[in-house]
Amino acid sequence: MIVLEQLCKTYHLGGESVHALDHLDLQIAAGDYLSVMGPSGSGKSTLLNMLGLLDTPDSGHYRLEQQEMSALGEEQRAQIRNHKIGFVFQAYHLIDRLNARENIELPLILTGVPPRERRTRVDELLERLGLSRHAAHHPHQLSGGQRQRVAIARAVIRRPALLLADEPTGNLDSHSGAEVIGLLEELNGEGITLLVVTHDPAMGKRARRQLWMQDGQLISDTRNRDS
Amino acid sequence: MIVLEQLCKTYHLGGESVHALDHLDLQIAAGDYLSVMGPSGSGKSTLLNMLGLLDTPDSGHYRLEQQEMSALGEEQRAQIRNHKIGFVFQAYHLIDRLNARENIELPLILTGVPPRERRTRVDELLERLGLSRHAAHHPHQLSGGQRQRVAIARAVIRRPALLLADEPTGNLDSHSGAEVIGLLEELNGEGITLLVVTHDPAMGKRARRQLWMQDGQLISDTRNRDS
Ligand SMILES: Nc1ncnc2c1ncn2[C@@H]1O[C@H](COP(=O)(O)OP(=O)(O)OP(=O)(O)O)[C@@H](O)[C@H]1O
Ligand SMILES: Nc1ncnc2c1ncn2[C@@H]1O[C@H](COP(=O)(O)OP(=O)(O)OP(=O)(O)O)[C@@H](O)[C@H]1O
Ligand SMILES: [Mg+2]
Ligand SMILES: [Mg+2]
Repeated sequence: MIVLEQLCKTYHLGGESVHALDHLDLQIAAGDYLSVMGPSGSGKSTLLNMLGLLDTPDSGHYRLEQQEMSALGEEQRAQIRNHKIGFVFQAYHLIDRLNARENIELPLILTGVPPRERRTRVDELLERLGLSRHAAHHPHQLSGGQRQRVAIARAVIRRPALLLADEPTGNLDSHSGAEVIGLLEELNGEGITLLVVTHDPAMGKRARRQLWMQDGQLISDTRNRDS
Repeated sequence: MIVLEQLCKTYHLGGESVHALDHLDLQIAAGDYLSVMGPSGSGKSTLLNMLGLLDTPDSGHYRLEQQEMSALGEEQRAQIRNHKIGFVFQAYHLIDRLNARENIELPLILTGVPPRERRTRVDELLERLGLSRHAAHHPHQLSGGQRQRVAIARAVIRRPALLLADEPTGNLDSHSGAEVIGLLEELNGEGITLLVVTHDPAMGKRARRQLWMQDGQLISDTRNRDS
């Protein structure tokens, strides 16, 4: 489903070069479940931003369902992002002037889902993530973990083909964290390709395949024995 | 050092009341080391905001070093905040137009520390937290964990009497996380009163005293046996 070939991304800051991605190769089959781990600054979020079409590499190839992403214009990238990709951001990026319900429902509005169906699907997710009583609250009225769960709901509501989650449980207690992982794994069980960046080794181990990054490179890629 | 008596904070949203803090009592001795744990939305950040003078309760008392905080004007609160309290925010709150060095140095500028001494102290902390090569970078050029470490450096640089850390390792790999905890515990060893909100039970257990919150209440307060 995904092929990354010699992907490079270098930031030039002052006199220095930061190799955020350094000749990275990766192949991901549809329906795969991968965790991405590694030290702070190793390039995990940068990798996810490339996969999510939020950023473009300096060189190398990204083929998604056999289509070459570098050949696409901004219009087409946005189309693919809106229809095929769900993203849980490390910093949430909720829209302040929309409440929880409106934030979660936004992807459905962007893909033309009618109001009644939107309401049902948003209600279901609010319930599942323990957010029902906060549906009308705005991000600044929510706790850190509540905001994180709104970001997760927004990412999954369209059941995207590819789901990218950047530290989805960093601000969640073990109970909410287990709920979220349960939800993500259930979606993967239905065929959604799932990548989870995490610093929590316990979470990372649950993935069928585990990637480790360091200094912009993939230094290990292992499959769980029992899967 | 700190006495909280029947502290209450209620948010009124739409028709509902959210009891973020519900008649909370707490006493903290100078030099104590406490962790604060509990489900998402239980009031941990709200408690820290009260202690950090970032927010005022609806009722109840907060005495810091025997001084009644509710009797103070905004000027005096700001004075105490700037001189006595260090805060690591759950959402970092770095200043975008300042680079890492400038963000960290800000509290020293606010308390009149001369430039040469500032430089030395900031360099030390950058080094300690693995940020030296990022000193000139702005928050948007930093990874999630790098931003978190800048927020931590800024909170500790003045060696405040009271250090409040809200999820200080949520976006850090185990190595950086251990570095941070080591630093916070070292400061506590020097007499700084330390409160750490965390979702990580392993981190919470390290504190000499562990508080658990639920629905705005303190439901348990235990001391480690071996301390
Ligand atoms: N400014 C606000 N306006 C309205 N409600 C608020 C506001 N700030 C917090 N709340 C509510 O108060 C409750 C406690 O919030 P708080 O941020 O203290 O929780 P928390 O324990 O830190 O949660 P987390 O672990 O998710 O960070 C939450 O239910 C939240 O929705
Ligand atoms: N916009 C940018 N401009 C300059 N440098 C950047 C930018 N974004 C990221 N970097 C640098 O690229 C490197 C990789 O960043 P990235 O955010 O991918 O790390 P990460 O593995 O997600 O880290 P963390 O675990 O701390 O979230 C970091 O050293 C960072 O400083
Ligand atoms: Mg990151
Ligand atoms: Mg909080």
